Amino acid sequence: LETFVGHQVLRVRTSNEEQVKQLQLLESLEHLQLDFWINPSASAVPVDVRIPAASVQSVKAFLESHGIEYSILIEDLQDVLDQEKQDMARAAQ
Amino acid sequence: RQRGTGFDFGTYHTLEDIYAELDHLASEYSFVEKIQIGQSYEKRPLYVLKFSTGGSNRPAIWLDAGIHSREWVTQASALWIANKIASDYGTDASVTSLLDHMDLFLLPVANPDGFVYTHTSNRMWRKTRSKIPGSVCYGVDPNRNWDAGFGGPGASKNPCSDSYHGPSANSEVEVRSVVDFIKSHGNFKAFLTLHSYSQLLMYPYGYKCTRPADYAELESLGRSAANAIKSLYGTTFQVGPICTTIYMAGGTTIDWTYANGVKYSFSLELRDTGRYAFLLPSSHILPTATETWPALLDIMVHVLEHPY
Repeated sequence: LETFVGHQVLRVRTSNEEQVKQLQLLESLEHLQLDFWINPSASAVPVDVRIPAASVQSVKAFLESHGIEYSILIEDLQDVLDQEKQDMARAAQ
Repeated sequence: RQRGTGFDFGTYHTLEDIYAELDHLASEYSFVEKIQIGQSYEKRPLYVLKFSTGGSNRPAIWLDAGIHSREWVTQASALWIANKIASDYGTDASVTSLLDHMDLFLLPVANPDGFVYTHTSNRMWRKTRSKIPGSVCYGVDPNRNWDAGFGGPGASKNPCSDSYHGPSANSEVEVRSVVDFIKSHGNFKAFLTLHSYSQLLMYPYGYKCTRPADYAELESLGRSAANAIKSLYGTTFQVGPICTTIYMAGGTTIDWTYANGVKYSFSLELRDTGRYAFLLPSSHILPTATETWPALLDIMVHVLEHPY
């Protein structure tokens, strides 16, 4: 079972097309192993991205250096999944 | 016969439990039948609930959920909706009128391999589980695999991508099974597909940014349905064509259905709390399903009242 300890999900809000392009560049950097839940498309649409623990700091630094606004949607993904699993186990009982 | 098996519609379930509940619904209601329309890549059955009160090849409405396996609230909502339709027939005027004139087909788990994989191996999995020849990666995005603008913008040609369109249109047996079923039936008037999340109610096109011929009616109906959603808990849905509402995306389900004559083709992205994305806690299943239902009913009643 794959675990997601330390993975964060960020909600990124772009304010112009240039920032959208920066996110599309980020999307193409395969070594970061980002999982875009909502892909960058237009500045009006927020972007949600799951970031493995090892890439969190790099991605945040990238966003901050380009003045791109973001908030943390999920602080630690594994915590959410553990809670979900507990809920299912409780319901099954 | 005693009603109920203690099935809790407000929690998440395994595929086995969901399929058992389909059996239960089919045994409980005489107008509900479980039919198999194919099997997945890993040989799991693709089950559809058919709601029919009689007649032969009546005009029909299609509803599916879970084509992106990790969006668990959609499969859970579909089950609640199945139970709602079955239990409301004979008591709710709209549902009764609908099923007295039309058939309804509901596919609650459109991607069973992916769904099982989310339970057993990787909760983040969204694609099918087919082996891609020549690649170490598995799976195709089944919402980029339809024969409408296949391979166009908004889909990836990289087999390792979550939006990989697949080697060819209909390469995924899960997609092909639905295509074959819709074509062989030949009388579908509406096609509604449930996704999560981001609170969108979309209609064609996705592969191109031009308005469909039925733009005015689809837009108006979409807005009416969105208002129906809002009426319960105030959840706001954005309405519009896929291309301009989110992004250009080739090979999507409703582009294919619309191109094949199903005028009322809609894709819904269910609620987003702004905290959990598609990992919606189970406490949100019932609110999500109950707020989605009036919108679906609104569309279905419109379809009934506007034959074509």
